Amino acid sequence: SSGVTDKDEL
Amino acid sequence: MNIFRLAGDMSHLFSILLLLLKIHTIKSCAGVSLKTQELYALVFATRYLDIFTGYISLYNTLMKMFFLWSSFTIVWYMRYHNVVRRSYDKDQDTFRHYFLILPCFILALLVHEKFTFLEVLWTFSLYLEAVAILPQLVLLQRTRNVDNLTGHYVFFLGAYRSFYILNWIYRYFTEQNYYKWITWISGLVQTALYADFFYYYVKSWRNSERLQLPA
Repeated sequence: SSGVTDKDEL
Repeated sequence: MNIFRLAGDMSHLFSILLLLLKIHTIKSCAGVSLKTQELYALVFATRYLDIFTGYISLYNTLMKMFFLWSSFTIVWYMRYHNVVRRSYDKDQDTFRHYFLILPCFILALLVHEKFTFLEVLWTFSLYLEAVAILPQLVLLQRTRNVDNLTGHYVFFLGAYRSFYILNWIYRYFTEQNYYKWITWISGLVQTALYADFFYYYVKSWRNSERLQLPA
């Protein structure tokens, strides 16, 4: 994961 | 999901439940800033558009739906509910919140990770969330004798932000390639805004007094 697309946080 | 992230989300959930309890049960929104609530509704509406484009988990989707529903419900109560709207401190809640929206949007156009529609709106929501509490803090400062529910509401909102910082530190050390500069810097700014409030909240709690912020 690049940190760009993974929006698992609210 | 780590314990800090869960504690943060639960604090956030709890703060909103406190506010809904005050508004729905006591039928009062005294001391609550409509400006801040409108900004939160905009924050959630621009950030959670990804409900339609991707799936992360049932937990994630349900929480997003709750935050969207609750923020618009609170704004509706404060604007239109026959009884609740009369308790709104309109004359004290004078922060020009529209002036926060444009700078945040311009900043999101300039500083983002990817120049796409969803990504720019997501970044905008982070910048806006960082400053959205300002009208509420200004209103608290103007309100003599802050009632307990409103004080606790702001305290748990601040606790939510503090737990998220612990969550980022934890994830940075336990996950590979976990770094999110934009999220971190906006989160730090947001948490710093609560520092002054926290000081007076803890002080009034230790002296078992009502919360009173200095003018």
